[in-house]
Amino acid sequence: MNIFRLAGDMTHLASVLVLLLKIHTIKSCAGISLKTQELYALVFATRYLDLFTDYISLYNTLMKLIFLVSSFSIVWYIRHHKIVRRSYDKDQDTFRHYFLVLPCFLLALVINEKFTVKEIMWTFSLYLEAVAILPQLVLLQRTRNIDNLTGQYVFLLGAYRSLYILNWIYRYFTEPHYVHWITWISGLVQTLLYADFFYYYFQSWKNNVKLELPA
Amino acid sequence: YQAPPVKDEL
Repeated sequence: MNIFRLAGDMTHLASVLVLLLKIHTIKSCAGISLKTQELYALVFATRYLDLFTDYISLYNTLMKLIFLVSSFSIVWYIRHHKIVRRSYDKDQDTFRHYFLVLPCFLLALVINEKFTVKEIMWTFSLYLEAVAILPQLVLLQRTRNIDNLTGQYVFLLGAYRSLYILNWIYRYFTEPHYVHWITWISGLVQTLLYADFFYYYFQSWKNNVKLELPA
Repeated sequence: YQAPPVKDEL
């Protein structure tokens, strides 16, 4: 494992922890899109089917379990926790799941490395992860005023994606036969979706003002 | 022939 991959995994982990911390301590999920969180839970559930079939390393298994448990906990908190759920702004978070899930699934049926259930689910999870942040970005645009933790959450997710790209470049030059078009293209699309957010995030950071997105 | 790398990423 290279340093980019490790740093990428750690920022990914940090993003989830920031979110859980916010929900757990402030007992609020204001500004968080339940739609995005549900999509991430679906992403992990479909991608980590190999937990049952392949063993890669203890690190790999543990991280997969952490992402599965944390994503489903976040969804549970927002939907069912008696205090947290009251802060969920249902009327603003209107993105439709199937609008993203269906095209990703159809694309996975057509473009995949192998036509098996496991492969198609894995490919589907990559396509879905690429666009799963969209409901969150739409919600941020709508509410415009973003609290620090939500801003940091999205920033850490974007950092994780950028580090994964550096990891792929590194692996391409250091490992033989390391070519994964599906992973790369969907990963690139995913990272580009953050570009706009990043721009405003850095602007607010540079000028030392509260992050606010233009309408 | 070399098998493709395992999917060891998260």
